[in-house]
Formats: sequence, structure tokens, C-alpha cells
Amino acid sequence: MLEGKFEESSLMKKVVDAIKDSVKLCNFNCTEHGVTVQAVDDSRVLLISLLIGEASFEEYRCDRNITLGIDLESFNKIIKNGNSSDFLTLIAEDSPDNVLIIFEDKKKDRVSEYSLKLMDLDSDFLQIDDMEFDATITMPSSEFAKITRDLKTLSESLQIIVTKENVKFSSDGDFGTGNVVLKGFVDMDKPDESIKIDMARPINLTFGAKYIADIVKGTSLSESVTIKLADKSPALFEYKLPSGFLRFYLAPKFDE
Amino acid sequence: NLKQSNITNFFAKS
Repeated sequence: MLEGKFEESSLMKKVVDAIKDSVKLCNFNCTEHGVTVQAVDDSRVLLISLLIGEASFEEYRCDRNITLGIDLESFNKIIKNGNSSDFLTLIAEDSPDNVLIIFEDKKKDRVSEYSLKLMDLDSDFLQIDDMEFDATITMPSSEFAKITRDLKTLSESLQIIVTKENVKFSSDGDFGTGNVVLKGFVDMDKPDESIKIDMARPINLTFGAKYIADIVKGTSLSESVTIKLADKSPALFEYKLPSGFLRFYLAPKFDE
Repeated sequence: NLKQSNITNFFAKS
């Protein structure tokens, strides 16, 4: 049996918001360590890897591994019904047909209970070994979201170029070009505002802007985002959770 | 012209 209670429903709301536009159906795999999701978008360009660690929950128990096949659009309709500050509890039996979603306000004078039908979903699990990256950038997630939205208005591709001194986000479209250059700096008072650039080798990669626009829907999960890049390889975009992470692996574009 | 690669080509099925 699974019983997971969040101190606030806001974490789950943000997680669903962050992934529902990339994938529609996915398995939530529940183990004693927490909840994981691995899913690939329909165009098979973006891979999502989510870990909601046991410590993200106020109370958590999962005696046996349980898979919840969830339609995120339906789940989102239910999850939006809770107030962000409500307790959120997910309950499922072993081999469940549905999952119970319970919201309680903190005064306990209102309890809302929903049941979501589960689906039997096929899913290929991809083995993601520890990848070697040539460059790692950590920056404020909101700044990365703005850069993405701004440059996406010019082109459907977004280029990321990392040199020793800086990182350049660049787009080249029909009516013009644009780029944003960031240098590394340390903000002692607000560490989350810092920009950290670690580069072993220079990087020049191009990605589909629409996929990065989907990735930045994770912005509300974390003050900062870490971007890891390697030549001719998928990029990793990571938003840290209180215990766990939301990672997006994005396949690059190549010269034909 | 740039071609979009496929994420599943980079990771092995397990």
C-alpha cells in the first residue's frame, strides 16, 4: 500500500505543471524510497526524469513497489482543486485501479477527496548512465526562463555556446538575430542569484527552442537551474526538489 | 540546415 502525505499540495501542483505539456501519460513508480517518473515526449526528443524522494513527504509509506499509470491532464484537473497550502495525501492499494487524492486544509475543517482512475501504460525504461559533461552552468531559473522566452520569439532554434569566460544563448531567425551573454559571478548575499560556469571544453550546441520552452515550466520548482552540456550529446537541465529532482534530457540538433 | 536528433538513440533500453 502507498500512503504519501505532502505538507503542502503546491509541490505536486508544480511538478504536474512542469511536465504535463511534455508528456500526457506516464507511470509514477512508487518504492520505499519515494516516487519516480521516467517519460519521453511524443516526438521522442525530450526525456523527463523525476524523483520525489521520501523526504519530500511529511509522511510516507510504500511497502511494496506500486506503479500508478496516470493521465496527467486528468490528474492536473484534480490536483488544481486543492489549495496550495493544503495537506495532500495520495493513497493507493497494491495493484490499484485508482488512486485517492485527499486535500485537507490546515485547520482540518475541510477535507476533499478525489479518486483518479489509473491506466495500464506500456513504457520502455531507458538506462541513463552517469554522463560525462564538458560544461556545467548553474544560474537563476527565472533568468533562464526569460532568456528562453525572449529568444524563442526570433527562431525555433536556440544555440548555447560556452567558453571559458561566459555562456552565450543565441537565436538566428528570419527577421533578425538575438543573443544574451552571461558571465559567471558570485552573489554573496543571495547565492541563488549567482551564475556559475564550469567548462572543461568549449561547447556549441543547438536545441529546439520549443522544447526548452517546455523545460522552463519547471522554473517554479527551484530558484536555480543547472544545465550540463557535452558535445554531440543530450543536454541535462536539472531543477532540484527539497529531496529529489526534476531532470530534462534534451537531444540536440545536428548538421544534416 | 539542422536536423533534430532523437533522445532514444542516446540511451539504451533496459
